[in-house]
Parts: sequence; structure tokens; C-alpha cells
Amino acid sequence: EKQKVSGIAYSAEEAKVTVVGLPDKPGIAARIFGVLSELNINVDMIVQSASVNLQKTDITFSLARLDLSKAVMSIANLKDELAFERLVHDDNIAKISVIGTAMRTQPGIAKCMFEVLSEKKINMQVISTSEIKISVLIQADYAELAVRSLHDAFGLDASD
Amino acid sequence: EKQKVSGIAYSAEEAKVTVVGLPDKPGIAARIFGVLSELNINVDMIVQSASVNLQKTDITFSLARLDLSKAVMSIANLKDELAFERLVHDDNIAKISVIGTAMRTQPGIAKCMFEVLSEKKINMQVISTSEIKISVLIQADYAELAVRSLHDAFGLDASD
Ligand SMILES: C[C@@H](O)[C@H](N)C(=O)O
Ligand SMILES: C[C@@H](O)[C@H](N)C(=O)O
Repeated sequence: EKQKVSGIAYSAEEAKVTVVGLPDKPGIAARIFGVLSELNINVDMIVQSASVNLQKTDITFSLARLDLSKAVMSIANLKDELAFERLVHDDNIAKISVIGTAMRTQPGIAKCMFEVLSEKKINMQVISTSEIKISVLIQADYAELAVRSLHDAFGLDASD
Repeated sequence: EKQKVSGIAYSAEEAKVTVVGLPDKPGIAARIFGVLSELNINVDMIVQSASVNLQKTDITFSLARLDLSKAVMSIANLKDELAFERLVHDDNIAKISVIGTAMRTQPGIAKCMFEVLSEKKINMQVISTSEIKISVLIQADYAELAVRSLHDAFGLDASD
């Protein structure tokens, strides 16, 4: 495992927005990210897991803290049009990423990352993966602890 | 927008599993992906959006169709230990990705991708993004239509 992980990245000044109870039908996400794009708000992570009853689902996205209030206000204006239930947001968020190669073929990296955070009682609020990276959003207060613990667990020097 | 997108990728033989109503506390995800890692099941996307009431949340992951029944059985065995509500799965899934550079600074790419799929009435069941890629899971039947429409919209030749 150790040689496959090349580094740990984190970004502290993040915020997250979750649009709760969206109808799960074509056009909904296009409208939300259309509005954000018109306001030139840079969104980092967009995460939607599968809806269960194929009726409603939630979409979470992360962005810079300074864009949070603009994003929340613009999406709140869509409440009637999109008929979502609620809008929640949090500006005390950090993004932590484990970066490596061929993550897909290494099921043990996710397990190791999640176990390290679990041992430190750090709750993962959002999870998103790609071939080269596993990213989680956690409470910002735990960012240093998370980064240090992950460096140790993956046998990286603090400077990686 | 066009010059920032370098290609469209898709993978048809996918399946997805959603673990519904998991307690949102440290250790839960570690246990699920620990079990999958022990069985040497390669997971592709892992997606969890934020829980709303900080009590329960869902985790969706995608994997090769041939690993689906092994994964479902092993997680079903964790139902009492993890106290989740339900386990749903679907083997008629394709993953479609728009690949580009510096996606984070291009809010218009997500909007464009989502609008193209919306126009073709293709529902996005799962969404996950990274700096270089936006990936969605859709019903496998629509894979060709999605890929072709996205090629057209981003001004790519069919061979990109
Ligand atoms: C919820 C939202 O993503 C919807 N499924 C869509 O395709 O727009
Ligand atoms: C739901 C699950 O991801 C939980 N939040 C954890 O940290 O394990």
C-alpha cells in the first residue's frame, strides 16, 4: 500500500452546501450548476449518491468559504422551481485527500484511510474518489490531526 | 469551454451498490471498505454526500458487474453490526466522464454536461467530480446517446 500513495493534500478554507430532497429527474442538476456558473462561482467537489426510491436525492458541493453566502442565496431562490426540501450549509469544513496511483486497483488504500480517520474519531461528512485520489470533507478543526495521522499511516514524510 | 475538455470516457460493464441509512459516525465506512478489501473487490467510485440531520447517510459505490453479488452478500452480512436500513443495487449502469483540465475553475463545464444529458432526458443517478474529470452514473441503455451528445456539445471528434 505504502508505495502507491504519493502524498496527502488538504485545503482548509472550504465550505459545503447540501440541497436536500431534490426530485431525481433530468434537468435538476443542470439548473443548479447553471445558476452557479452564471454567478461565476467555482465549485470544487460535486457529490450525489444514488437516490433510493428514485424519487428524491441530495446533492452536496464544496466551494471556497467566501462564495458560500452568494451560492446559498442563489439556490434558495430556486426552491419553488426545483421543489427541493431544504438547503443546508457549513463553513467549518476542510478537504483531505490521499493521492496515489491506480487507486482503483488498490481497495486497501480506502480502507486504510478510513480506518485512520476512524481511530482518531474523525467523521467523514462527504466522500468522493477518482483514479488518483480519495477526498473527504471533515470538520475543519480536525484537519491537522487528519493530515498528520495519514502521513504516519502511509509512511510519508511530513513534507510529502 | 470547448478547448478545456479533452475527451469523453465511458465504461459500460458497471454496477452500483447503495448502502442506505448508515449511522453517520466514525468507523462505518472503514468497516464497509475493509470487508470489500479483504475480498479483493476493486471499487471504482465511492460517493457519499453529506447527511442532513447528522444522524444517517447513504454511501454509493460502483464496481465491475462481476463483483456485484459478492459485494452485496458481504455487506448484507454487516446489516446488524452497522445498523443500516437497506441495501440496493443495480447492474444496468454505465459511467460517463467528461475529462479536461482545471475543471475547478470552469463552472461552465459541469453546467454544459448536465444540460446535454438533461436535453436527452438522461437521468444522472450519481455524480462525482475531481479537478480533471466529472463522472456520472446513468442507466446503461443511454450510454451511446450520452457519449455521442457530449462529443457534439464539446466540439470533439468522435475519436477523442
Ligand atoms: C438530482 C439530479 O442530479 C437529477 N438526477 C438530474 O439528472 O439532474
Ligand atoms: C457514513 C460514514 O462515512 C461515516 N461518516 C464515517 O466516517 O465512517
